[in-house]
Amino acid sequence: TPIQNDLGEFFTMV
Amino acid sequence: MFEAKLNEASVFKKIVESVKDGFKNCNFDCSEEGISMESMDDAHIALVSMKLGVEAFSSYRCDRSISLGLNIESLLKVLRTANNNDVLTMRAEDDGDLLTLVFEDSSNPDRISEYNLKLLNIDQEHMSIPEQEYTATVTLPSSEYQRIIRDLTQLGDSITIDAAKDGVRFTAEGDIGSGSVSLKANTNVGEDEKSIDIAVEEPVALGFNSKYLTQTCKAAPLAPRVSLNMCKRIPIFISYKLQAGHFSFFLAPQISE
Repeated sequence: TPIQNDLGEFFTMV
Repeated sequence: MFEAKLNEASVFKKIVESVKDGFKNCNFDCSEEGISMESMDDAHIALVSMKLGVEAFSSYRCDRSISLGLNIESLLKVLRTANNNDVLTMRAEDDGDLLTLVFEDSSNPDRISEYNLKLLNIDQEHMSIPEQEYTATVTLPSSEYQRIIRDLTQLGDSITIDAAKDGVRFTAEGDIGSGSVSLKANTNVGEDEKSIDIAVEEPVALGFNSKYLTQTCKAAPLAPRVSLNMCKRIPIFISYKLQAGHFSFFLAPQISE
């Protein structure tokens, strides 16, 4: 089954 | 002092209706440029980003930038009391703990309703959204997008969007079977709002959880067109252009184990 990614991987926290 | 007047309360109501399922508490950041909002769902799968520029308002005053922390469900309770064409005035003091919403009935000037909502202190992560080049962009009527997602969600928990140079295909597969909807690029002469515009440098296919995609099409009443911007292995950027601003989602794709 596919796993959904975490947006935090793509966007940096500021 | 912050005070903003919208000639149609429905604009704000539709925005808030579009985020109600995935986002519980949101900060509405008010500055001299307008109102913006950015929020990530608890699971860090979807991010909503909204901007209503000053031009969206019939009058706008913001002496000092403030963040209005609001519970979406409570805000909706108040917004649902209004008629769509009521004039909405939102007001907050710089150091206050309330947002005042005043609705004026355009067909009955004698009726004025006023609500005060308690503001929340929301500890929110602010994300920096990188400038991104997308290798595939599909722009289509938002009602068509909504219909496709609604239809395919019944088939499976996951929907794949496959953009190629000549068309875009949405596919779902589940226990009861599978389904797909293909749209070819076209331009309806004189009917720009209905055209399917496809710009693909490199074909890309991304899979998404259909529950989250359903959220992204709830914004369809806000704008006649929606654009789906995709690139391999990064979140899809789904954007509705508003008259003075935008309403957008970033949604993380699914990856195979």
